[in-house]
Amino acid sequence: GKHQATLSSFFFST
Amino acid sequence: MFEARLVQSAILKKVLEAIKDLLTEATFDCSDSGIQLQAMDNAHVSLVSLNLRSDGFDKYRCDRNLSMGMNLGNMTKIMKCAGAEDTVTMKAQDNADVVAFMFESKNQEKVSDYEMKLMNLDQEHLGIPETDYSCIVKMPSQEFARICRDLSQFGESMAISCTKEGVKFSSAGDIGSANIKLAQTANVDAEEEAVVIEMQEPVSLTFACRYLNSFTKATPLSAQVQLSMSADVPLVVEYKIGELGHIRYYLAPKIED
Repeated sequence: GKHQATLSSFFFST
Repeated sequence: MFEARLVQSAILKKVLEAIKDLLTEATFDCSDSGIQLQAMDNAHVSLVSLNLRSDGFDKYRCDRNLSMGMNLGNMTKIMKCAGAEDTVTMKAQDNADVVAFMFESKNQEKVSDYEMKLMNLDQEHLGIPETDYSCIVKMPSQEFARICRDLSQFGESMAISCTKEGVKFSSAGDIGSANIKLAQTANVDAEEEAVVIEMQEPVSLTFACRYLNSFTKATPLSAQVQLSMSADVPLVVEYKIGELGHIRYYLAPKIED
């Protein structure tokens, strides 16, 4: 199955 | 002192409609170059990035950078008080705890002033890596809205697959399955009716319909929408706002366990 990723895995905190 | 004036208040109303589904509150960052807003939904699955350029306003002044935290439900209440043909002016003093909205009818026969309290919001700014997207699809925004609405009847997720030939949207669930294929248009009279695909590599990604449907609340802002996709990175859905700027939505994909 697939699960929903969150943006924190792709974008970085500035 | 901050002051921004738009002859068409309808644009600001539409911008608000386009973000209030995903965000309950947001910070408007005002600078000499314009107004920017960047915020994620509560679940951190999607991000809204709004950019309104100062030169797109009918009048714009921002002496010092200003961050205005606003409750979008309250802002909506105030913007509903503006007539469709009214001019809107937003104003704030430096370090103010309120923002003023002034609505003027044509010929200035009616002038309404509203003040809204500002909020201090903890905001987490995210850096978005530069990406060369494998596929960029431009298509009529109403068509995209229609597809998202139709496919969300079948399942919570939809797959978007893009090849040189076209883009395919598909969904499946308890009642059955749905597939919609759009071919690149050969020749069209109006540019905004075209489906245009720029592909480096084919891509297939899966997204939650709920968020895509929220993004389509921006449809009244633009006749065209642009989808940018690469394998295993967030989708970008962009609507231009005339000469004023753009709204971009980022959506994390659903990925294999």
